[in-house]
Amino acid sequence: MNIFRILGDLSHLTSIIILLHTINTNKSTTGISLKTQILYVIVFITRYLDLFTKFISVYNTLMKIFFIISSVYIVYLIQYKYSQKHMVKQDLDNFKVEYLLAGSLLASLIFNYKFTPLEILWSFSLWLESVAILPQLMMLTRTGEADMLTTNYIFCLGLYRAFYIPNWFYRYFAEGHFDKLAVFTGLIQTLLYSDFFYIYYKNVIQARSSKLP
Amino acid sequence: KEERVKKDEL
Repeated sequence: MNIFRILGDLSHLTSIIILLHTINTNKSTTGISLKTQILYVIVFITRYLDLFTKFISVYNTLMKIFFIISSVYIVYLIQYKYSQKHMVKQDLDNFKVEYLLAGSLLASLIFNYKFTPLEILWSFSLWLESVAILPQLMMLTRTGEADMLTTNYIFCLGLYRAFYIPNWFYRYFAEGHFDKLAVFTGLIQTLLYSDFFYIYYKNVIQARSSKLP
Repeated sequence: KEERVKKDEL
């Protein structure tokens, strides 16, 4: 494993730890999109079905199990423990995820390495991950103001995607490894994040600094 | 025999 891949995985891990830590400290899930978190549960479960079919490494297995369990746990926290049901803000999370699911399914039926259930679900998980953050971004755009939690969380997720790009370059030249589906969907995802950071920077950071005397 | 892509990334 190269340094970019490790840094990418660590950023991903960090983003989830930040989310869990903040929820449990504040005893609140305000500002977190339930829809995005449910999409991540679907992403991890459909992608890591290979836990049952092949063993890659202890690291790989542990990370996969962590991602599945933590994503389910976060949904549980939002839905039951620190429920947002009574909050008005919940209807800010009104992104039509049906389109994301349908689009990802369609894309996975067209683009896959083999027309088998496992391969289609794996491709589906890549497409879905590339757009899963959209409900969260929409929610943030609607409220206009992002708190530190969501900003830090999304920043770490963006960092994770950014590190995967030099990782692919490295692997292509060093190992001749090139996974065109992962690279293509990964690039879409990184573009979404960079677009978000650009808008966020323009609207929030610049607006905030211009307000200062 | 087709070349399988090694899926060792997360």
